[in-house]
Amino acid sequence: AIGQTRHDEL
Amino acid sequence: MNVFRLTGDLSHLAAIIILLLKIWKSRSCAGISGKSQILFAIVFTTRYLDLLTSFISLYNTSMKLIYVGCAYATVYLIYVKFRATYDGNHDSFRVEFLIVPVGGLAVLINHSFAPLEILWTFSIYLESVAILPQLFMISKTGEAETITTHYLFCLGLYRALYLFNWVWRFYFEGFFDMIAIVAGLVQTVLYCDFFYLYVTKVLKGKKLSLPA
Repeated sequence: AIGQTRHDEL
Repeated sequence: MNVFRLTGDLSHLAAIIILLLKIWKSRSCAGISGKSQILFAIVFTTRYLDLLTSFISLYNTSMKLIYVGCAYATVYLIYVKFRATYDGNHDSFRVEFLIVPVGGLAVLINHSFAPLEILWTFSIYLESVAILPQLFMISKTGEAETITTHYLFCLGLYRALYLFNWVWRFYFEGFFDMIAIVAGLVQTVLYCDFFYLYVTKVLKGKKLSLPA
C-alpha cells in the first residue's frame, strides 16, 4: 500500500 | 483521512495563503527568503507529478493544484512583480548545499529505483530542509515581521500534525512510510527553536527579534 499512500497524502 | 491529516493540510494551506496575502497587501516581500520559496516550488513540482498518473479524489487533486499554483505565484511575486523589495543581500543561504546532498540521498535511499519514486523521495527530503534559507535570513537580520512568524508557525505546525497523522495511520491502518516519517521528524525539529520564540514572544504581543 506504500505506492497508494504516496499519492494520497499531500 | 483523519483529523490530524485534515488540520495539517489546512494549516499548510493557511501558511501558503498568509504569505501570499502578506506580500500582496504590503506590496513587498521584505524579510521573505525567495530561495526557500523556490525550493518549495521545486518540492511541489517533483512531488505532484503523480497528478498525471493517478487520481485519488477531488480533494486531493484540488489541494495539489492549489499548492503548486500558490508556490509559483509566490515565486513570481518575489522575483518579478515586487522584485525591487526583495532583500537578496540577506538571502544568502547557499541552496546547492541542500539540493546536492538531498538529491544524492534520494538516489541512494528510496522505496524503489524508478524516476517518479526518486523524484517523490527527493521532494520529501528537500521539503524537510527547504525552510532553512528563511530561518537563516531571520537569524542574519535578527528579526521577523509578526505576519512572517504566523506564516512560519502554520508551516511548522503542518508537519507536526502530519506526525500525529502517521501515528494514527500506524495504529488504525497498520501503515507507515519510514522515509516520510524520518524526514517529517527532521522537518519538525528544525522548527522547534522557532516555536519556542513564537510562543514566548509573538503570542505575548512582542515582535520576534533575536539578541545581537
